[in-house]
Amino acid sequence: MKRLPLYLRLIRGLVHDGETYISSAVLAKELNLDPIVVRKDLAVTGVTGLPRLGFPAKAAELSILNFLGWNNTTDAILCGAGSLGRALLGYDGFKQHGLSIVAAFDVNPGVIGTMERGVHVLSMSEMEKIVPRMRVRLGIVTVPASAAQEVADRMVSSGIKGIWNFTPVKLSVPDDIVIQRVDLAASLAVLSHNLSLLDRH
Amino acid sequence: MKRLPLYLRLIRGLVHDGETYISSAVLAKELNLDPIVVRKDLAVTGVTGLPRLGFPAKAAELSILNFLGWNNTTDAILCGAGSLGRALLGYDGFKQHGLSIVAAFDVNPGVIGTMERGVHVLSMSEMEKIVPRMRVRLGIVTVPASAAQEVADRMVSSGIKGIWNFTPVKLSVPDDIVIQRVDLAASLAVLSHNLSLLDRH
Ligand SMILES: NC(=O)c1ccc[n+]([C@@H]2O[C@H](COP(=O)([O-])OP(=O)(O)OC[C@H]3O[C@@H](n4cnc5c(N)ncnc54)[C@H](O)[C@@H]3O)[C@@H](O)[C@H]2O)c1
Ligand SMILES: NC(=O)c1ccc[n+]([C@@H]2O[C@H](COP(=O)([O-])OP(=O)(O)OC[C@H]3O[C@@H](n4cnc5c(N)ncnc54)[C@H](O)[C@@H]3O)[C@@H](O)[C@H]2O)c1
Repeated sequence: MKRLPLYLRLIRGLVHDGETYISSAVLAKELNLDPIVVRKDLAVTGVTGLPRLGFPAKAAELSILNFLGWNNTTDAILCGAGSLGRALLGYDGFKQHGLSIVAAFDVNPGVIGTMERGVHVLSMSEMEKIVPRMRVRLGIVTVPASAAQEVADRMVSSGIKGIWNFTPVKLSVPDDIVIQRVDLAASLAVLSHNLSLLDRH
Repeated sequence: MKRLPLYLRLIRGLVHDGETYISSAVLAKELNLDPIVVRKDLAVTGVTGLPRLGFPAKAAELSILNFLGWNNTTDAILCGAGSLGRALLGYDGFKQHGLSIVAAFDVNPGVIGTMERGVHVLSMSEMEKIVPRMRVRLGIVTVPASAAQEVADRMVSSGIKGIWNFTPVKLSVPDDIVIQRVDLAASLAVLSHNLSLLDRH
């Protein structure tokens, strides 16, 4: 299926140009392939073409993504199975949004090899192998501040595209990576400040 | 010091009306007291009057609050020393904002009487006694959803004025109580959604 990522890039370009339908003949010509092969490949991903119109561009893009497993936005891995990390592993609330933490990684031999609320805690050295194999694209960082940037770098190089950062460190990552910072201390400080405002009125 | 709360209410009224200075004679007249007693009481709280002008109203209000310990916006108690609660007890980040968790409460005999990262975990039955004595006004709720409202009610009746709510329950409290909700599942869902948006562009 080495051809699918090529179709994906072409289709994204066409979608960007405002095309709503794509024809297998156009894709075949661009990539110097047989149109029948292109039509068969697209059919395997599940998208159906319409007579005389071709394949709906957006639907074709998403079914290729789906087929490749590249649109997995619901599984996450967690690095740093310490006190906060382990609390997050045990939280059922993520399931309500269809999200789940599928594996955790740590450097502490005392927690490596354990199961925490049904999730395996593995050695950090396994991460680069496991993440691409499980096609995980979300990473949760709950390591000490001193290890945060290094862990983020390793996540990105293994294919992570979105990082949920609990550490106080401002992570520097490439432009196409989405970062969401959680600052619990600032949240409590806001409450404390609102309380002192109450005193003044 | 039963008189101080009476001065406080009067001074707040005067501040509201735009007064910048208050005189002990005015306070004494309103409350039918000896002006010398009023001047002595105010001096004890640490505020100093200015000749011919009187006491700066705002400063007088805050030093009475201070003296009574009613402006404590930096100490917090926590109810529900489970996996998330215990992770929060161990977090140094709160100290940077001058905040600290001074006591924790739970109903599970297995954790009552233990120390978690330097904080005593006490029985929930002690809360109504401890909170007023330590003049704590911030409460952290990390109990299961089923116990959240009951715990919030007990916090409010023991003097808590600001609640940091980690549970999925929308707490109903009187108007003068400040509530701050932390929804970690929603935060991860936002990241996941941003990631899927990335796919579409
Ligand atoms: N505990 C909280 O409530 C809380 C709140 C907000 C933010 N944070 C932040 O979350 C992070 C974790 O806090 P904690 O209290 O759980 O700390 P912790 O020390 O209990 O846990 C940290 C874990 O990370 C592991 N680790 C260290 N270096 C690593 C590396 N290079 N790769 C993988 N794992 C590594 C450790 O072995 C440990 O298990 C900190 O950055 C902290 O600032 C914690
Ligand atoms: N674990 C997480 O990462 C996480 C994330 C977001 C929100 N939450 C929310 O935080 C809350 C706690 O989650 P958890 O994972 O720590 O659960 P937990 O079951 O590990 O801990 C709950 C604790 O509350 C205590 N408790 C129960 N009833 C009580 C009562 N009436 N008074 C005082 N204590 C009482 C229990 O004994 C237990 O120690 C839940 O409401 C959950 O939805 C948890």
